[in-house]
Amino acid sequence: WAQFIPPYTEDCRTDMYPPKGPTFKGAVSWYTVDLDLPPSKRWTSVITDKKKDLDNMIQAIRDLANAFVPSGRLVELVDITLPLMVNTLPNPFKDEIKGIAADSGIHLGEIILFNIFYEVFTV
Amino acid sequence: CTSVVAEDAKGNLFHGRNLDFGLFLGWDAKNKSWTVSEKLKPLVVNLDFKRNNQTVFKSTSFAGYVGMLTGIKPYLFSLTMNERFSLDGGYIGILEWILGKRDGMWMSFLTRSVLENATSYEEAKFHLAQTKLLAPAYFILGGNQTGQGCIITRSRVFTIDTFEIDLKLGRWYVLETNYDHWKEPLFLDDRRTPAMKCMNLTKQTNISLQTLYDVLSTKPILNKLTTYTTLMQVSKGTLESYIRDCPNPCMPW
Repeated sequence: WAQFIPPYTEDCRTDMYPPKGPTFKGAVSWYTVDLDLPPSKRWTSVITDKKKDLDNMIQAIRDLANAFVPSGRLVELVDITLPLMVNTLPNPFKDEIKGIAADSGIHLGEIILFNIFYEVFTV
Repeated sequence: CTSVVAEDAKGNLFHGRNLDFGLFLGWDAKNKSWTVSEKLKPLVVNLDFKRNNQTVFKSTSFAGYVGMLTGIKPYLFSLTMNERFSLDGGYIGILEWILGKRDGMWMSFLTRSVLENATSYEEAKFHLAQTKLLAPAYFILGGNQTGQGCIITRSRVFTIDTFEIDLKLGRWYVLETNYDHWKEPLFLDDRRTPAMKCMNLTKQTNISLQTLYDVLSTKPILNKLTTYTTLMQVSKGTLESYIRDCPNPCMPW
């Protein structure tokens, strides 16, 4: 039983596992992150597989930023200012983020934004 | 987000979470979905962090994100993080950081460090409670012994509250969405009441990873922001996750 007005509560679901049906969109791939590698190399296998999806997601954020500031200045601001702060981030996070930017070909400022998004989102 | 740590009648601890993200970051009217949430789903990955070819911890994350929001240190503890809203929020932390006051830690860097370096539930709890942050948060921590399950409610500087499983009080699970557990949730976003109703209906005798997945699949605990569900069992060292969808009608949050 479900109600068709917000908040669309429904009876507690049962027998949903193993995951199937319309609420299950897919399984998740496994990757190994080797902590013995230099931080800048740890994410190469993940990013090699996912860089297209990563760029798509960041493009959605760029589009949103440009919707607010059509001149593109907001994206420019991210690309110019955030790289200036990368060296204030502690290692290994600093070098891992730089490595991801290099592997993905996505601007360092935008990878930094993605990684500090939790703090930025409160704005 | 919704995170639960529950203990069954035999003392097994189960940790489950829905990761909800992307609120107000672009609504796709045609598909009735949030743009960024949908773009995050293909990025969901399970990660096995190894050192000397030994698993140090496992996590569910988004490719490109080096911090941790969901993870397990096999046989030791499990950890998830839910967002906490506060006027004294992350933007103040970022401002302090820019102005050179850098004694706080970025939230997801702390969770990553705890998963990587802590060697017990108690040590993890200590660091999550004591380390200064740039933004407030809830940390939901599960252990490997009976009673080891807690919600740590953090401001940027202090631990405001630690809410633990207490079997003597009949509290066999702790559950967190995005509101302080001693306050009513925002009436427009009450996922706590339906979640607790389903947990109570399941009962301690029937709780398992399977029935925890059922709870996390019930609307509005499952909503348009939900990108993935992760289930963890510390005693077995297992982590499994599934990308989610919420068929209409479904709450936007």
